[in-house]
Amino acid sequence: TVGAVAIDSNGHIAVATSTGGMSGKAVGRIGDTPQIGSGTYADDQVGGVSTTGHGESILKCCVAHSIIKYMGGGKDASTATTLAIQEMTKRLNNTAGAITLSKSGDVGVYFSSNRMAWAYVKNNKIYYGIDHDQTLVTDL
Amino acid sequence: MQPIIIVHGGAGDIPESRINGKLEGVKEAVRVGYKILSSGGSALDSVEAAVVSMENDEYFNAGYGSVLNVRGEVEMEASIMCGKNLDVGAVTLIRDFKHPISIAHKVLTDSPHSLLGGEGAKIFALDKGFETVPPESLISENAKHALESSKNEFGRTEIGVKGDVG
Repeated sequence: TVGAVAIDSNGHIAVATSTGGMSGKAVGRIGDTPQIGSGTYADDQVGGVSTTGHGESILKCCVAHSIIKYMGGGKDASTATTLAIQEMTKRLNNTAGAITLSKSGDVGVYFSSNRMAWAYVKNNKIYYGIDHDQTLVTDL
Repeated sequence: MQPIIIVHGGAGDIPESRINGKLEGVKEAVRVGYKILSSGGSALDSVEAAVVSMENDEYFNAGYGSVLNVRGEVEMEASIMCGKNLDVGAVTLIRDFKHPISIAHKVLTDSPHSLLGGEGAKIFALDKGFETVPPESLISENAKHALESSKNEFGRTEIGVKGDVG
């Protein structure tokens, strides 16, 4: 799965997510990605989220909207993302990850899987990583 | 407002051999998306372009390089959402198109609906000028190998428990 969250110069937020699903899936299986609130959510008043990981678990927990609700309740983007993914993993014993932007441009990146590739641009630098507690930096 | 874009390239048990390709791919995707933002473009166009970049890259499970279903076929899905007015567009069970995210964007802008699937999504895409590609052109060697592996470990995540697949 791949995803992107952006805020433009007018302060508008958009989110996109795309996937081939899971290897060996049944013909006709639908995961979290096209289900708004599970794989994708955006609200200019709060922020935006794109998820990846075990689709059936993500959709049962409506992970993208859960993160938005946490932020709407006052959590910062990083805390909200961490809480929602940890709750899903604890409850359903499967892994996932998410990227989040708050309406003010704060970043959230968290994954309970072994790895998740991510990157963002801020102040003409690219911050990126794939392993836990890893943040690499390069010029844009 | 200072524009910002963040992308992900998928979570899971990514092998060492795929790390460099994944990292190069996500860096390219944010460059593509940020170029649109920095020239005054919209967040919607930016996220679509970033995802299109990764749909073109066999290191990612989307577009070309998508994993295969039990019959060895590519069936994809995508969604896009606009935070300004909560407009959404999504497609599912889509085959034979290179960029599901672009079709989803068209559902958002050119349809009264939110989610189109299967044959209906194909009819909509063709009506909007999207062209089909040969099914095999979306299949990568890595996806074929992943399907073989999945026959023994379907639904497994790193925790090691069989996934409850709906």
